[in-house]
This record gives sequence, structure tokens and C-alpha cells, in this order.
Amino acid sequence: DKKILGLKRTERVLPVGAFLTVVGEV
Amino acid sequence: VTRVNRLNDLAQLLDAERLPLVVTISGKVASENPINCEITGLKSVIVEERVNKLYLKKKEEEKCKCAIKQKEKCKRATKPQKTCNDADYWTLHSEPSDSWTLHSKSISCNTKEVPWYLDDGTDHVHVVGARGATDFGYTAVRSKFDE
Repeated sequence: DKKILGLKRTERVLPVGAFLTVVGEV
Repeated sequence: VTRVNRLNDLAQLLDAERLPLVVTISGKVASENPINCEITGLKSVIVEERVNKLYLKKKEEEKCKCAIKQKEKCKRATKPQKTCNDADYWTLHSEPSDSWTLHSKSISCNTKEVPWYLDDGTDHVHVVGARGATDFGYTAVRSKFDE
């Protein structure tokens, strides 16, 4: 016995303008 | 540690030092062709979209794992009998038999990324492979529910 409620869509984003610090190899 | 204050000083560092170098840089995220995000409404350089199906499932009465001949004895008792091998028997049977519980099932998970860089106003540095970095974090999260 199941009742379908719907779809949940989730966006996780890195937006333009965000201030970011990264450590990496050149 | 050699320290430079601006991204446009980084080139001098690269000329003087032996490669590879490990550097820490800071700046604002930018891109020539950002992605227009539907749910957050933001222009972004990395977008992860997850779709989950939400549904209610009728909670079925759990079967006692005791032997059938011991079941009646268990039901009358106020606490599990030593003869009952299922430690969760009373917890399971204390729930209403017609209750519904919320479940979620993953349908899809897609990630899009466009070439992007960090800009501090003096210059910019392209960042590659950031998603594989430890503690990489998405700074904005939003969900939408479609019935």
C-alpha cells in the first residue's frame, strides 16, 4: 500500500559572486 | 611560506618558484557562461540537481519472530519474555497498524559545471577539479516540491 505524494527537486549550487577560498596545486 | 597579496602577483611567484606549488587563493566566483538555475534563480558555475520521489507507505504489522507456539504468551506479557528472540517485538506492535510513514526514493542526481575562475579585482585564476576537494561546499541550497 503506497500513496505517491510527488517529486522533490533540490538544487545545490555554487553561485556567481560567492566569495571562495581554495587550496590547490598549480 | 612566500606570501603575495593579490592574484596578479601570483605570476611573479610562479616565475620564481619550482613547480608544482600548493597555493591558497581567495576571490569571487565568476564565469563567462554561467548556468541559469531554475529553482534557486541564481547564476551558478556548479549545479547539482537531485530528484526524490516522496511517498507514504502503510506500515505493515510486523511479524513476531517468536515461534508460533510462543506468540500468545508474548502478547499477554507486559514485557518481552525470555523466550522471545525479537527484542523489538513490543515496540513494533505498539504502533497503530494503519499508520503511514513517509519515505523518499532517489530518482536522479545530475551535476553540471561550466569553466569558472576566482577574481579578486586584480586578476583571475581558473579553478579545476574543485568538486573533488575536501570540504567543498555548495553555498546555496533550495528545494521545490511538485505534487
